[in-house]
Amino acid sequence: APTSISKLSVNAPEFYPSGYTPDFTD
Amino acid sequence: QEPLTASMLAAAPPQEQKQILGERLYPLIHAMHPFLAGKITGMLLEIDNSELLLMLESPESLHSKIEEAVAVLQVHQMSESSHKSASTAF
Repeated sequence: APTSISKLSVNAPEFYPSGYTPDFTD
Repeated sequence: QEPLTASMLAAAPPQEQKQILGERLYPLIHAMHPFLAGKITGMLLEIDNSELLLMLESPESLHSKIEEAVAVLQVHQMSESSHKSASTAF
């Protein structure tokens, strides 16, 4: 059965693709 | 972009596998939730790699998993704000 999203995962570090540059509309 | 296969992923060192999966997941999540994409991608990368590969092959299961992560995040943020308001009330 697929894994459910655990509450603890809210503490996971954010992920951004390499070379990501935030555009200030985010 | 060619589909990511288990053998392609297995060919990469373990520490790079999450990066490779994240690179694939992020644009799909960003299309649905641009402002939460970094956070949700990070949350989904907690799931093991074989399951993430299956999700990349199945847009429906990825979609439901993204919505599940958003729901968990919202519950967490509501409990955070209620804790904050409770602590400021005392």
